Amino acid sequence: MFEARLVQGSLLKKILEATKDLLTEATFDCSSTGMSLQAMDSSHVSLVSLMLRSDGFDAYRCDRNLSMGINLTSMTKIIKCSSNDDVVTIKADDNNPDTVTFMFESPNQEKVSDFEMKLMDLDTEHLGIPETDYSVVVKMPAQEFQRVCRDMSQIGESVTICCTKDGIRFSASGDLGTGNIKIAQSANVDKEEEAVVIEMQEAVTLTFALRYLNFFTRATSLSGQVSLSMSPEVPLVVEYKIADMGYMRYYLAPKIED
Amino acid sequence: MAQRSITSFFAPP
Repeated sequence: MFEARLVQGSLLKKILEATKDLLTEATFDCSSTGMSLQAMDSSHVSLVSLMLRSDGFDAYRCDRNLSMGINLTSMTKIIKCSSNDDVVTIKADDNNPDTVTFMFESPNQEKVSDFEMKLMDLDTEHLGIPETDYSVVVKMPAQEFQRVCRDMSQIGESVTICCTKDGIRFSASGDLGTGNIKIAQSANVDKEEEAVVIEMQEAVTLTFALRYLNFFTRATSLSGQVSLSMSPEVPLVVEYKIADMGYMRYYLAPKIED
Repeated sequence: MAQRSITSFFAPP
């Protein structure tokens, strides 16, 4: 028996919104520690990793490990039938392993909906993500990063990110010309979520496709802050913490000189 | 510039 009860049902809507441009189907792995998902986009350029720890749920029960192959498009249709203030419960029964049930309860308990969705048989293999001590970790307001990626994509298809201890510079070039956005490290960090904080071991300059960065920033509604972790010649990690529950992480392979 | 694939960095365990 698997049952996970989430008081803030709107979180599932945000999570689906944050993956919809990258994934159409994925496997949710459920265990006693929580629900996780790891999947590459269809072009194998990026990897999505979601973690929702069991202690973040209002109630959580997982008698034995379970992998649910989910059609995210179908799940989105079902979650659209919930209201933002509904309590959402995800249930799967060992005796009926081909389906998963979503239950939505209105705050006053007067309206209860349940939707049973067929599961898919996905043989997705997990990738091993090596522990990395990143050269640079930048924490900045998620909305600011979303705006930078949007602005840079007006200029070109790729953005070169150059990070030093003073700040982070985004650069793009294209047919119309070039653009640079420089963001300095915040002098005073009174409000954590509005600050730009750079932890740097060595300066890093990497280039990434803006198409994917703009897909990742759909997760902006999940967290006020985003963290960017970079080291030479390895994928960028864009992480949005999910308060008291876990995280939505995106890995993006860099572009390299031909 | 050439786009690398994520699988050239993360291999199946």
